[in-house]
Amino acid sequence: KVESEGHDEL
Amino acid sequence: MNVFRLAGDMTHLASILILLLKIYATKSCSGISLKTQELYALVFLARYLDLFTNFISVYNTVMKLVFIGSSLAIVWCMRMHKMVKRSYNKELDTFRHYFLIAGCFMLALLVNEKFTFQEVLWAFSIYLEAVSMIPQLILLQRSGNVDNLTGQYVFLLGAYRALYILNWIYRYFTEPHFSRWIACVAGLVQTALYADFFYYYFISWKNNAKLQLPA
Repeated sequence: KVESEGHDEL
Repeated sequence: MNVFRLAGDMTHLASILILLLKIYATKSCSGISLKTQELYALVFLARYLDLFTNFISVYNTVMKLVFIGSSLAIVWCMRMHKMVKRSYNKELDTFRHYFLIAGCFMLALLVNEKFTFQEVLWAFSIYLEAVSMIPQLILLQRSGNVDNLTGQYVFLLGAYRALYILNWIYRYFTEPHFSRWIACVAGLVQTALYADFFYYYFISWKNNAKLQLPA
């Protein structure tokens, strides 16, 4: 799971 | 994903379900600002452009589709459904939301993480979300009386923002490189907008009385 790349929040 | 973030997303989802329930069960959207709903639809459409370019998780993708779909459905009902449309408090919902859109877009052009199409629209959606509750809060203020479901709707949206702040605090301490200052500053502004509403919500809850906002 990639959580640091891009915007992972809604 | 931490517990605050999940709780925040679920609260957000619950707020939308409450609003859909209100519209579906009572065939009425009285007390609901169409301007705010249109702003939310625009927020989701602008922010979730990355649906096509950036896969994060199934959860993420499904939630994005739910948010886009439900916000468009609400706007459609309020504009097109014969019975729902009749209950809309048009004369109270006069906030010029186009100014918010224009202002947020200018700000997004100036302040963004990267000057690309997607990043500018992402920043735009963050700024717009922060202020999109304003027409709704003004409508409630003007009408004074807040029906039960509308009150719960606004409360849940505020709770979602508060939980997101806890989520950022948690991430700040647990993730090595977590900094999302655009989202955090906008999020703080957004949550602050609810302060007044929260105050009256808790008073009515404490006194077990109907929620009323001072004129």
